[in-house]
Amino acid sequence: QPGPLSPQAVALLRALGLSEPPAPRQPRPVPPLLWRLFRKSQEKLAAAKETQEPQGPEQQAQPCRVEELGVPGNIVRLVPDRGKLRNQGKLLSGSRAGGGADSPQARGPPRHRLNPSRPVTRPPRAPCLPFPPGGSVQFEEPALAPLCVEKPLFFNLSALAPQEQPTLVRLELACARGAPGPGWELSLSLAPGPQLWGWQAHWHHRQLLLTQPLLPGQDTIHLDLLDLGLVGPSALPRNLSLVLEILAGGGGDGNGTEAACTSLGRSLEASLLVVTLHPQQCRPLARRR
Amino acid sequence: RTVAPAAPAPDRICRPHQLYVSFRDVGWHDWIIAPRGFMANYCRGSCPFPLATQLNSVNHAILQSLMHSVAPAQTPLPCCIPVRLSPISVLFYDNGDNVVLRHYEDMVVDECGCR
Repeated sequence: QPGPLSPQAVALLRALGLSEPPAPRQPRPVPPLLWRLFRKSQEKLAAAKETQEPQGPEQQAQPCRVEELGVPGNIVRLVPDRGKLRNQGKLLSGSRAGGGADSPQARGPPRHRLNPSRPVTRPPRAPCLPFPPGGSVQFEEPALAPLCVEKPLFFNLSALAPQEQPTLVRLELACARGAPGPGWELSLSLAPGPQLWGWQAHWHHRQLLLTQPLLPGQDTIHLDLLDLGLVGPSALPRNLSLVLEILAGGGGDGNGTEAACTSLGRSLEASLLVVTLHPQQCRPLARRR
Repeated sequence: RTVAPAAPAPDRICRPHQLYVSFRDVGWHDWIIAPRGFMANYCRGSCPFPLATQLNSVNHAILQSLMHSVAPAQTPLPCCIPVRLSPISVLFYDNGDNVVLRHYEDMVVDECGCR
């Protein structure tokens, strides 16, 4: 009966791995991927029932494996991003171009606006130029790639039980039509949790995880965080804070680039696809005698 | 000599009984996206001798039903339990507003047998 939980309801919820009935605040649309996985599982179950003959291990659906994703697991979650977009596609000077996480640029001063009419050039990778004997060299302030989008990503993973072993942790990014031209880049950094969130703390404590080109027309990007070594095969952290940056490439005029940045910033959506295996609820496949 | 008891009525023989639970009935339809309910089938019925030989029984259940027919006070009848189960998958919102697809093994009773 609806109303206060009966002992039977509590027992059934516990069997479902839940401590209480969830109370979604604003139910989101069902992600197409999860709906597709659910439909596939229903078809497999119906097919297994229809045959009802004992099947060899090969024909049986692996009891705890997500075939479509090719990983073991019996729980698939799509965790929404809770971070807020910091700059709505405004062009800013770049931060990291040409250097790694420990380069002075990554830890540099807060950003300042770059004159978009000035051509964007990449500084040499080695910041120190050889001095000619007896001569002097005029340093030119390196012009950095303009920062197009800077988005903090925050994922609340507290719903995962400690026993759950992650087998896939994939950052899924969707943006309108990808980069407008060549030379655009996407970078992902690890940032501290929201409790340290502050302009200076943000810059000083981030750790660059990867940089990769953002191709024209590439509207979906999948980044496997297990491969990045960001999270290990043991239990996941309760929160995951990342910083996503998109650096504008060259070759566009300032206004076109700025418009592209604005559209990219507005259309950018992030979510985390997490597949885990609950060892107590998944028994290995028993071989039939 | 003892006289074998009369065979029980067919609906009392060990077999699966279907029971469908609608999530709307128990007030869970706002957080469970799909399916709309689940089969909470259960096994009920007896395993008398000599019927146990047809009831998907293993050998010791057949022997036990035989011994029960000879000395009912000392040897109980075999039990009627699930012997073939199916998994289910449930799509739902959890407390963190995540959409979760979860697979549960051995959830639906397909067949019953004497053990």
